[in-house]
Amino acid sequence: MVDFEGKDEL
Amino acid sequence: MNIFRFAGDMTHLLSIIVLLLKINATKSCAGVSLKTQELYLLVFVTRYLDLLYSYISLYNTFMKLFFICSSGCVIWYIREHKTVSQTYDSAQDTFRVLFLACPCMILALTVNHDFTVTEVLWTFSIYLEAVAILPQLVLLQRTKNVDTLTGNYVFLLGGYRALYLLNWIYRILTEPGYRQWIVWISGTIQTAIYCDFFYYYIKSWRNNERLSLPS
Repeated sequence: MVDFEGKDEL
Repeated sequence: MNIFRFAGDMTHLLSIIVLLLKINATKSCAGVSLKTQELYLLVFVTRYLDLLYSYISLYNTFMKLFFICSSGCVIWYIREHKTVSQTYDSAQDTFRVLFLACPCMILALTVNHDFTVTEVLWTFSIYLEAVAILPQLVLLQRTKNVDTLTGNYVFLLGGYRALYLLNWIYRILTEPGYRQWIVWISGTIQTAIYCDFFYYYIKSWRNNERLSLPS
């Protein structure tokens, strides 16, 4: 799960 | 994940492979800035702390581990490898990295989303990545006739940033509510830093000359 912004990018 | 993001990641991956290939094939790290590589390792370690507590995808996990390990590997080559380390010119690679890291840390402590250890370190890594290429660019400028692979490495690294800009534009247009100002502003600055290099890289490529940056 992505819990804060931008964290799904590298 | 959109095509721009994927192409960006692959360009980033390729840039590191080109760098490792250059070092391994020529047994030389001439023109490569150890300072930039150490800053990148710091960027990756502080950003990917979430490997320990959050999972996004196998792809993300693999790439994060690759970036940490590969920059560690480049640093090992430059510092420890018997032949490669002798080709490192520390007299040229003199950028004061604390001048980059300290302001980034102060900024991360001031401008962040959440005042927690992991969030501040993540924000620090975003700010630091934006300027981590500077020691490398300064070194290139001091080196007359930059070798092709080192030039390609920096070009690919800049290309990865440009593709990330396109990725963000695509996401803004397709994902309602998608926003990440800290990442956008830092990323735009980061890409802008490459503009000058891009200009001379493309010029030398078109004229079929070796790359040399004006001092």
